[in-house]
Amino acid sequence: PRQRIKKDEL
Amino acid sequence: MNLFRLVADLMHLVSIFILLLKMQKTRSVAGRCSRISFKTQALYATVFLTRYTDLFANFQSLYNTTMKVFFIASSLYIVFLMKFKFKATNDPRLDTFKAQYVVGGAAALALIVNYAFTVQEVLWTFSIYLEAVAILPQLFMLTKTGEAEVITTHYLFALGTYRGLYLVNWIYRYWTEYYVDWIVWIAGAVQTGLYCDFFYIYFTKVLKGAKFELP
Repeated sequence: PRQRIKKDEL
Repeated sequence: MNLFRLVADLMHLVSIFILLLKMQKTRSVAGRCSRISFKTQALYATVFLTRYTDLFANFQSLYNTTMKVFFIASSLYIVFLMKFKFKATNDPRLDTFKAQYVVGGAAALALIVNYAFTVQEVLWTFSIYLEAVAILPQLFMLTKTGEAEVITTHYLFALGTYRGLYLVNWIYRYWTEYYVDWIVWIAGAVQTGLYCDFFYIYFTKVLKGAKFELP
């Protein structure tokens, strides 16, 4: 499954 | 948030405080060279400025926003200190890595390999690629002088540990939440790989009380 990149990391 | 990532972020903070301590210490010894690469620090400031363009648009948590603000502010502060306040301790003759090539390389790659071709995405991708190689001027300086002060090695150790723990964090997140981010993973693996040689000498020499010297 393809997941949207979350960008919750620093 | 998991423990690996939390400790990684804390190590990143520690590295910045070690650096500030080191600069304060160098200034107190007149005429001494800091052996901290200005180019590496300028690259880190560029990394944070281009990565956190979503600072106001993308709110994750108070932790996330606070850290972003701290990284931007501290990196700019360090660049300011090195450029103006502690200029005399900075020796450009030792800082000879051609940083423009890695900036150009990261920019070109970000334009070709990205998740979406928008200004913000390309800037974000550029920051990921640039961070992967931003330590090179510092490591290059180290190989040039052939030795390093203990506090500089602690700085590099904290930075390397922060990167290493991020690798563990990604493996953990993949299994627990099917988190996938190929661009960050590959750049992160490259970045951590750059510390291998350093880690080897740090463990075999510095931790045993010996001076950091290249063989």
